This record gives sequence, structure tokens and C-alpha cells, in this order.
Amino acid sequence: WPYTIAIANQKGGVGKTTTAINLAAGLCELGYRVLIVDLDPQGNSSTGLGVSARDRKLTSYDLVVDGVAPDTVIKETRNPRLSIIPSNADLASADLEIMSSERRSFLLRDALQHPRLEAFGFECIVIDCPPSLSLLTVNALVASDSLLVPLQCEFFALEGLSQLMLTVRDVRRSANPNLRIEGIVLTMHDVRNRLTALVEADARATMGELVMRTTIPRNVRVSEAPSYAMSVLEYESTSKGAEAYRALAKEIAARRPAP
Amino acid sequence: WPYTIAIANQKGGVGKTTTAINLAAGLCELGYRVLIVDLDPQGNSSTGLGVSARDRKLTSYDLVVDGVAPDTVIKETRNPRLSIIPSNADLASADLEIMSSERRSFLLRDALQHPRLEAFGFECIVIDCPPSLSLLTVNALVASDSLLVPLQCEFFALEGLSQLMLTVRDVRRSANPNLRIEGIVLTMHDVRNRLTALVEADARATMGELVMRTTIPRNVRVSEAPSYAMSVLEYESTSKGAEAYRALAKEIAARRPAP
Ligand SMILES: Nc1ncnc2c1ncn2[C@@H]1O[C@H](COP(=O)(O)OP(=O)(O)OP(=O)(O)O)[C@@H](O)[C@H]1O
Ligand SMILES: Nc1ncnc2c1ncn2[C@@H]1O[C@H](COP(=O)(O)OP(=O)(O)OP(=O)(O)O)[C@@H](O)[C@H]1O
Ligand SMILES: [Mg+2]
Ligand SMILES: [Mg+2]
Repeated sequence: WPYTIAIANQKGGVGKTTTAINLAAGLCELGYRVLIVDLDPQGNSSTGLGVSARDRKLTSYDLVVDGVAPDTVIKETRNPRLSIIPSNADLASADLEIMSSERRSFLLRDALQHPRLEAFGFECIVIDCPPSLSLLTVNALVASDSLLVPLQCEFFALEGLSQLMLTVRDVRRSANPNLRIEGIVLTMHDVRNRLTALVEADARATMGELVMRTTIPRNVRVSEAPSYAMSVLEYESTSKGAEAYRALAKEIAARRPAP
Repeated sequence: WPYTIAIANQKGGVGKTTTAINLAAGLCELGYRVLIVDLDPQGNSSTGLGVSARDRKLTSYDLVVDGVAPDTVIKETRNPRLSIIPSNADLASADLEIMSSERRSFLLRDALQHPRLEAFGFECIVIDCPPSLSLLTVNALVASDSLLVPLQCEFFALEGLSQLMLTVRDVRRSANPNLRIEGIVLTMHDVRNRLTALVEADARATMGELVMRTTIPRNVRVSEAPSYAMSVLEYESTSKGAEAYRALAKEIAARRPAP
């Protein structure tokens, strides 16, 4: 069973997709074979890794809603160790369509436990979640070993955290008692912006050890990379953003057995 | 019937809440009496205008789901011309709860047409939407005269626009034939970032006149203001952010009769 990490936060634009793509690339550099699951109807992870619209005939929608075997929806990326299950707008109706199913919270977990996934030899799965505490996000939490929460260093950032933690508690009680918090990673960290210091101090005071040591600086190379269908590690390897995501991958990998 | 504008874009973190608060403040400066409806379970507009948790016993959830009269949920802000219907996490379950209702897309519109709203004399209503094309966002589009789309000057920005326009077309056909596009407002516009120029050129090429003349610059005062429960117009009146939102209010007001 590959180590599965959900990247979730219902606050929009905090760096979920950016973290999914670049953490996955960092884990690949360390030798892991990684699968990204794009669970956001916007399909930003899929676009950021260069999956064309043509290659999204079968997506995470078909996996979760129709129960197709995972090997039929997995796409390669430019990175030989990194694969993706892409998404598109079809996924927007998934919540409604699975609402009445008995196993509505377990559909993604069941799909990722399909025997045909084993042949790919993934050691890690990273799930990019949409900006809501919807049934899709619950599916990701039920399917995951841990949750990584990107927290933007801005005023509205801390507001939604308690709600997310309540959802985690509910998922632990009802479906996935082993779900851990991998941590909270501060994103778009900008020492020139006084809000960054406030949010960081607040987060470390209230969440303590849960806040990752690695912080991700605001770095224009990070936002440019997806327009070239690359991770920032590939696009500008010596940039501050690339170095930060490498450090994040190392910090998380240090807690796991080597690939 | 007050002129009603929905601020929507399913992409997260593009400046919906920031635009709702600061456009409303700009319209108040021009003499309009304005009501903000916070339709996002995160409640960022409510927090950004200083509505405490205590004051959110009755919220937009009660208005939409339970059909309480609007005058019981309206709260004052520091700005005498600006009021708000706040929200909190209760709203997260609204989509499921109204799903089976006959009038599920019209609930907000019905609520805002309640006769007891007339006594407040609002000339304009601004609706802050969550980052999804959910039933709540559809309710906002059905209740509105027009849609204002904040578009962040970043790579992923243009990707979701076609989906949003499809939703607008569906709402026009099924529930609100008069829904117009007020425009697309470029946010976090930063001339130092080469993506800004790309996104702006792309947006003006594909949407033409729909792109507002006013662009909103990335400006740290804008992100600091909500931590003081103020609009940026109040917090730092001569900042670039405040001037831009004043210009946006003027550009929109010029299309309307004077207050
Ligand atoms: N460290 C960073 N430095 C600069 N820009 C960044 C950084 N991280 C993310 N961004 C940019 O900020 C925007 C939001 O990031 P991203 O799309 O990853 O957030 P998200 O949480 O996935 O958004 P959504 O809620 O819509 O899914 C993107 O345009 C991205 O390129
Ligand atoms: N012009 C600007 N300059 C600097 N920062 C900005 C600007 N506009 C918005 N921000 C900041 O960017 C972040 C995202 O903005 P905001 O919360 O308004 O977006 P949103 O679209 O409402 O997000 P969500 O999708 O979560 O509802 C906030 O921290 C906000 O303070
Ligand atoms: Mg995303
Ligand atoms: Mg918002």
C-alpha cells in the first residue's frame, strides 16, 4: 500500500495544487515512484503537468463515480517516476452523483486498493483536493494515511483551519481511524510582508509541532513553472521555490522508510 | 429592486472576498446604500467586516435554507451605508439540504425579494460566492442582475473561465434570462511579473470589452485591511489598492443611475 497524502484546505488559492505537483517532484528526486490524483474539477494539477484535454477522456471522475480500474486512467508525465490520474470538469457533478451510494466516502479508497494498481509499484500517492470540504475531499481523507495542509501567510488563512480539523475528526471516527496530520506547511511566505510574521507566529503558537519546519517562500518561478508544464524543480532547479520544495520532500521522507 | 451583483469564480484565492468588500465600500463612497451577502461557508467577508462569531447566530444559511425574513439576519458594519448578511460554517451543508427542494435555485432570490428588505433602502447588493460552481453559486447567479468575475493574473486563472461561462449560460436558460456579465476584473496585477502581461493580453484577446478597464494591483495594504476589519478604502485611503477599487466602483456606477 503506497503512503498516501491528501493535500487539502477549503480556503482557496493557498497552494494546494502547487504543493501537490512540487512535493511529488521532490519525492521523485529522492527515488520514490509517485502517483498524483487530481481530485479538483478545475484540473489544475493535470494542466500543470501537461496533460492535454485529449488525454482526459478517462479521469478521476470515472475512477470514483463509475469504478473503472485505475490502470485505465493513469497517465504518464515528463518525469519517468511521476504519473497522474487527471481530472476535468466532469468531476464537478461527482458529489451529487455519489451522494446516495452506501460507500460514498470510501469510493476513492476502494479504487486505490484495486489489485491492478500494484503493478505500477507506486510508493507514494499525493491527492490534490478542491477548495471545499465536500464529499470529494472526504473521499481523499478516507483514502489517505496523512493530511498536509498548505497555509497561506495571509489574514484569512487561519480562519478555516478549525473547520478542517473538525472534518478530520469526523473522518477519523467514522471511516479512517489511522488518518494522521502530516503537518501544516506555510506557503507564499514573504519576509517583507508583516502579515507573514503574524500568521507564522499565530500558527506555531496554536499548532506547535504540526507546523512543518520547511516554509515555502513566495517565489515567481513557482508560479511560472506550470505554464511550461513543469514542476519548479525542473523549471528552475536553483530557485528558492525549488529548494524549499526539495526540503519539504526531505522533511516528509525522513519520517518514512527509504524508497 | 436593488442592483444585484454576484462576485464569482470557482478558482480559489482570486480576490472574490476582497473585491466584494472593497467594491461595496467604493459604492458606499459614491452614495449608494449597499448590502453584502456572504454566501461562502468560510465567512471571510463577514470576518473582513468585523462581524464577530457571536453576531452570527442567524446567517445566510437561515435565510436560504430556513427562509427566515432578511431583516432578522442583516448586521450593521462600521460603515453607515454598508450592511451585511453574514455567514458561518453552517452554510457548508446548505447545498445538500436544499438539493431536494423544488425551488432550490431560487431560494436566495426569493429571500432577497422579501417585502421587509425594502425598508432598508438598499440600492445595491453584492454577493460573495464560495470557490465552487455549487448550488450556492447558482443561487447567487439566479438572484443577480450581473456577474463580476475576479481573474487573478496567474497561469491557472483562465482555465476555469469557460466552465463558469457555461454555468452562466445554463442559469440564463433555466432561471434568469436577464443575467448579464458586468465584467472580468484583473486582480493582483503586478507589472513586475511576466505572467501578469501574458494573462492580461490573453484575457483582453479572448474576452475583449468584457474585461474591465480598471485593474487591481497587487498591494500589501489590500491584504492587511481585513485584519483591522476595514475595507482598504478606510484602512489606507491613498494606497494603490484603495484607488483601484474606487475606480472600479466608478466604472460600474457609471453604467447605473446615480444613487
Ligand atoms: N510559493 C509560491 N510563490 C508564488 N506563487 C505561488 C506560490 N505558490 C502558489 N503560487 C501561485 O498562487 C496561485 C494559487 O496557487 P494554487 O493554484 O496552487 O492554490 P490552490 O490552493 O491549489 O488553489 P485552489 O483553491 O483554486 O485549488 C497560483 O497561481 C500559483 O502559481
Ligand atoms: N490586490 C491584492 N493585493 C494583495 N493581496 C490581495 C489582493 N487581493 C486579494 N489579496 C489577498 O489574496 C488572498 C486571496 O484573496 P481573497 O480571499 O479575497 O480571494 P477569494 O477568491 O475570496 O478566496 P476564496 O476562493 O477562498 O473565497 C487574501 O489573503 C487577500 O488578502
Ligand atoms: Mg488547486
Ligand atoms: Mg472568498
